[in-house]
Amino acid sequence: DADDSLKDEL
Amino acid sequence: MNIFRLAGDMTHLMSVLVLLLKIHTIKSCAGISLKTQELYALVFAARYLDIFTHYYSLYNTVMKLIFLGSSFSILWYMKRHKVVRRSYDKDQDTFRHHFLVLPCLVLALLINEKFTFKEVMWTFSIYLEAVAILPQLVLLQRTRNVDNLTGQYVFLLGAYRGLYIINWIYRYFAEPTYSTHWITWISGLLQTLLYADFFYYYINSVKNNVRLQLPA
Repeated sequence: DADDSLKDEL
Repeated sequence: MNIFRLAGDMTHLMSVLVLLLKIHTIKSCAGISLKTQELYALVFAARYLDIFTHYYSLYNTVMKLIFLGSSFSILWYMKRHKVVRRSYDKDQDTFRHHFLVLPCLVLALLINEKFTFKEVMWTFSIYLEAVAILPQLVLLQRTRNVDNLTGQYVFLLGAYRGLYIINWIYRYFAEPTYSTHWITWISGLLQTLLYADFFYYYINSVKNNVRLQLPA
């Protein structure tokens, strides 16, 4: 999922 | 994880620790906006809904717990602690922060990457974080004379935002699968711009070795 890449940020 | 992201997280962590240190050791929250702290607690609560449902890394989980725990303990100190709460500048901290929450929620419902509960709440937290510092900046402007720890707190928060932008630029070029995130980027840029004025005065005060004073 492309838009999950930011979810590892805080 | 790249160095900019790590440095951003560390300055964010330091900002919270500086604030807790001030509150815990000096037993004072003078110059700190309760409104901003309430907004941050809401930001973290809305953003970290996935804390128990999705595992990214130990680092990620621990940091989330620290940010949640610290923001709610700051609220507890400012509202409930019998000594600390007396130092709160209630009459100066008058920003009507509730009026920030609703527009951010509406905007998150309208503009998001995916219309699911978790995604809308996540987007809401991004919008709200962008403006959550406003009550604090208004309070600083009113108090004008800013003590060292409060100045450092706001400076570290601003540095964290700036480093996150560099992190996004880095990721954009370094990671082939990294897609464009207009919502986060525009919100993050706006948030960082809000600090620009403060940064100018803060850096001048450090350079001239004088107490930070904001213009009226």
